[in-house]
Amino acid sequence: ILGGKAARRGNFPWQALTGIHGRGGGALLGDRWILTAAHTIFPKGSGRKNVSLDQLAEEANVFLGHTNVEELHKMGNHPVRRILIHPDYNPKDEHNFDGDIALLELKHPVTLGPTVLPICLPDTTNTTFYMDGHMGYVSGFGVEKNFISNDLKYVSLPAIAREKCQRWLDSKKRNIPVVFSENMFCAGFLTVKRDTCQGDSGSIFTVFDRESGRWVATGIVSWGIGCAEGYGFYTKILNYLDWIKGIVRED
Amino acid sequence: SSRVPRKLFGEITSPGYPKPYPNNNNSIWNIQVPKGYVVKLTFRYFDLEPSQSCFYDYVKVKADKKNLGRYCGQLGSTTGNHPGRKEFVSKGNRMHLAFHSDFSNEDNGTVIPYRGFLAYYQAVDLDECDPKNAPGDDEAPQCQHFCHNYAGGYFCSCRTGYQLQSDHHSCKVECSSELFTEASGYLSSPEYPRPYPEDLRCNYSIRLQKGLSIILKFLEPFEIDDHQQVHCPYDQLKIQARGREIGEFCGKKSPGRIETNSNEVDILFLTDESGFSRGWKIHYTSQKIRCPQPVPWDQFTIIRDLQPVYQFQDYFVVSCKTGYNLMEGNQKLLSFTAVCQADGTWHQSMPRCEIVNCGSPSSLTNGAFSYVSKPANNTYQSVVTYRCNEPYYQIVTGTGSERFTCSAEGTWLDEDGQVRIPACLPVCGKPVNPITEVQR
Repeated sequence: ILGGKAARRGNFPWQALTGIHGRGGGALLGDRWILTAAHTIFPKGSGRKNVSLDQLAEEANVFLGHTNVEELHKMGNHPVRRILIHPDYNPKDEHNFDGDIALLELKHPVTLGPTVLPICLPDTTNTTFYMDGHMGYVSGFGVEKNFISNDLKYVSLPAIAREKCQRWLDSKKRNIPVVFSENMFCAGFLTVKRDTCQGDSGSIFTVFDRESGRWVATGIVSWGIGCAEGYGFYTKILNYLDWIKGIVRED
Repeated sequence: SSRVPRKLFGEITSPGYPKPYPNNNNSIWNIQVPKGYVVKLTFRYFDLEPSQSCFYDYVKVKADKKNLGRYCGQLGSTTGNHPGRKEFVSKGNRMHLAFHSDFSNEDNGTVIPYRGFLAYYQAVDLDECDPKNAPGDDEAPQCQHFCHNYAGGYFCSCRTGYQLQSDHHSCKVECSSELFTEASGYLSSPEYPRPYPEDLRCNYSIRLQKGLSIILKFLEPFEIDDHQQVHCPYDQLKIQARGREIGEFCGKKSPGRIETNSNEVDILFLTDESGFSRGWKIHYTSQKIRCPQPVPWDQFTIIRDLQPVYQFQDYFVVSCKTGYNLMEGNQKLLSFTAVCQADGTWHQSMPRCEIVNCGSPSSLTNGAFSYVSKPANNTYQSVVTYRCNEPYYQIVTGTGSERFTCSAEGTWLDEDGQVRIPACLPVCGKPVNPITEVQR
C-alpha cells in the first residue's frame, strides 16, 4: 500500500495474508472461504506450469486474525482444502487479467471474533459502489516504498468512471497493451501517490454501505502499471457473484 | 369197610342182601359225594334183629362227626329202633354207615333169618347261601354282600362300587382311582350318609381342562373319626391341588367351601379298621381361573379398559401417559400386553413407566444452549434455547425458533416440530473496530 496508513487490529478483520507464489492478500467470506485474485495462484508467466491445484492447495498458506505479519505467522496457518479458479482466467495471457478471481476453501472453519470476521458481498443490482468518485478502502501487506510491509496498511481510493480509466489506459497503451474488460474497474489517483502495489494482489477493495451499515467487497487487487503512477485495476466482484455464490452455496 | 364210589346216588345193602345177613359181621361204608353237595340217605328196606337199645345187631349212621342214630328191628316191632322213612342228611359231603351182627339170630331157640337192609343215598345240592348252612356260628356269613347258590357250589358278589376280594368272600370298596372329568359333580365317601367302611384307601381325582379352577363345597353331614387332642389320628380326608397340600380334615366341622385355584385336585380318604362316622360328600364346581388384579407401579401407567375381574385367557394392555416410556428393566418396550395363564399368573410382569429423556441437546457450533425450564434436565417437556456467539455470528432458525422442547418421542423439537437445530452464520462486514477517519 502506498500513501496509506497502518491498520489497527479489527479495522479489516476479513483481511487474509496468503503465501502461494509469494505474498498476496485475500478476504474471508463466511467462515471458511478466502476470496483472492487468480494470479496469486497462477501468476502470469509463471515457470510452474504443470503444478496441479491440489498440490498448490497443499502448499498454500493462509493467515488470519492480525495486522502484523510475524504475529500472523505465530498464530499459525489455515490449511487449504481446495482452490477454485475462475474458468475465464488465462495465466498464459500476460496482458489480460480477465477472470482474475479465485476461491480458497479452508479445511476447517475459522472461529469468528473481533479480529476475524467475513466481508459481505454486494447486492447483485447495486452498481452505486462503482460510480465515479465512490470512495473505498483497500488494505494489504504489499509493498510500501520499495519495502515489503510487515504490517497491514490501508488506503482510501475513489472508484473511477470507466471512460476515464480507458482514456488513461489508452494514453499508456503504446507501451503496455493490457486489456481493460467489463469485469474490471479502476480506482485511485493520477497525481496523488496513493495506490496498491505488489503483494497487495488478492486483497479487496471495500466500501461502506451506509444503508446496511456493513462493509461490502467490491473489487480484488488485480493489476496496475507501476504503483502510484496512475489508476489501479481491480476485478469487479459484482460480475462474479453468480460464480462465487454457486461455489459457496454448495455447502 | 368199603369206600362208596363218589357218585351222585347209589344203594348200600347189608352183606348177602336180600338173603339173611351173616352172623358176626361188621361192615362199614363211607359215602362221599362231590363238594357242594350233602348226602341224603333213606332206608328202603330194613330188617335187623330187634334188641333193646339195638344191643345185638344194628346199623349206625354218622355224619359230620356226629352220630345220627343206631338202628335195628323190624317195621312195626316194639323193641329196637327202626328208621322207618327217616331221611338222614349230612351237613358235609360225607356220611358214614356201620353194620354189626352178633353171633346168632335166635328167638326162643328158633333161628330167625333177618334179611338186613337196603339203603339208598343221593347227593343233594347244598344251599351254602342259607345261613342255616353256615359252617359254624362264630364264622362270618358265606358272602359279605351277595351269595349265589348253584348245584354243587356257590359264589359271592358285591354291591356296586365294591370289589370281591381274593378270598372270594369279602367285598371292598374300589376307590383307589376314581376319576372325575366333568365340569361339576358330586363325590362322597362310600356308603354316605351311612358309615363308611374300614380300611379305605380312596383316591378321588378331579381333572379338568387347563384354566379352570375347581371349587369344593362340602355338604352336611360331615363326619370323620377324630380325636380331641390329636389331629386326625384315625381317618383322614386329604385334599391336594397339583401336589400342593390344601388341608387334612376330620371331625364334624365341615371345611365349607374351598377354592383350589387349580384344575387338578386329588382327594385322599384313608380310614382305619374301626369307627362309625357317616363320612362326607362334596359338590364340586369349576370356574375359569382368576389372575391377580393388575396394579400399576406408578401414576403414569395406564391400564386400558381395566376389568373388575381377570380370568384365564383375559389380557390387559398397558401404556404410559404422554411423555413416558414403557420400560422393562433397562429395555424400552414399544407396547405391552399381559395374558392370564392357566395357572392363574400373568405371563409377564407389570412394566413401569419412565419419563422420556431426550438426552443432551445437540451442541451448536459457535453457539450454545441454555435451559429455560427448571430443573435443568433433559426429560419430557424440558425447554432449552439456543443462542449464537454474537456479534460475530447470527442465529438462523429456519421456520421454527431457537426454543426446543423435549418431546414425548424423545427428541428435541422446535415450535414447528422440527428436529434441526439453528445454525450460527457468520456476520459479514461489521468489524468491531472499523477504521475512522478524523482528519478532514
